[in-house]
Amino acid sequence: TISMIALHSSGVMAAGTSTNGAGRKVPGRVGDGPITGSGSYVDGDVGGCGATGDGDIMMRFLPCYQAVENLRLGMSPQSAAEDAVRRMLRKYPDVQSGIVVVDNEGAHGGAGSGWTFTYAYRGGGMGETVVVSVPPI
Amino acid sequence: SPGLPMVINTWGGPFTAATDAAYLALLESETSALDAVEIGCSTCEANQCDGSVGYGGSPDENCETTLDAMIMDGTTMKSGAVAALRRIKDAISVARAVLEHTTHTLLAGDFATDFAIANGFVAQNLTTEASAASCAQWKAGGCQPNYRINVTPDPAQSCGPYAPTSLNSSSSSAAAAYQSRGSPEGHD
Repeated sequence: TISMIALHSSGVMAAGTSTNGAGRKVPGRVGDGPITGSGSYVDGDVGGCGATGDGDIMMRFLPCYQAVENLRLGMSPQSAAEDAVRRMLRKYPDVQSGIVVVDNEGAHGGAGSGWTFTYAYRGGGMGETVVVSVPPI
Repeated sequence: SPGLPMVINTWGGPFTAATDAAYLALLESETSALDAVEIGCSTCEANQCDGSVGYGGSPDENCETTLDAMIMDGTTMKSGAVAALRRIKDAISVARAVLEHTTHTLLAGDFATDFAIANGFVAQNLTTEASAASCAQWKAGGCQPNYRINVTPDPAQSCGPYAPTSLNSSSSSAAAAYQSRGSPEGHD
């Protein structure tokens, strides 16, 4: 799954997700990808979020909605991501998840569980994309 | 923050082609944030990235690949999405058509396919030789792992077709406990 957030130079934001879901799924199964607030979420007033992982579990917690609302409550992107992952871990200690969060000024953070999650970003005058590795909670 | 414009997305490796495509597009004044997200995700759909995006990945029990996508505007908070989209490759672009040409948020299955075709998208087979072969191998191995529980024949041993087994109230929540799946197929 790719979940992406874009920040235009004007400050306007957008987010999106695209995935082919879980392999060997029961036909008709849909995971977190297309669910607004789970696969991705954005409010230009505060920031945006993108997620990946065990979609059957994650879509029950709307982790990206939670992360963006955490930003609105004053958390840093890093803390906002960690809080959203911890809420899932409390009920599903084995869940595989990855959350990347960015505020509307481009400050970013990520959190994950069950594997080593990574995210990529490129902004400002950067000549190439940088990949950040996030140790699992 | 590296400054704006900026693109950030899940995963590295093959996904950075999407990051670059979206970022470079944003350097063009006429590209909107929504355009950049569509360009970035479309790059992964075309390249299949790590196999978890786009055609030819994650076949279901019938060996069919279906696609899920959403796109959201951070100013209007409007969102467009497609779920279990069949026979159309450009999932994120169809999601954008839902956003721009309906007041809905989510269309699903064959109806989403009909909407895509009515919006000029081309129907095509999303199965590749590789996905068909991996699915045939999975079936030959007894369809393991799978997502079935509380059915007969035993889903830990056998393919379907499956029939539900009756549950007494105490067993259903215990039996439905989420079992972590180590295999790559276990996630979106």
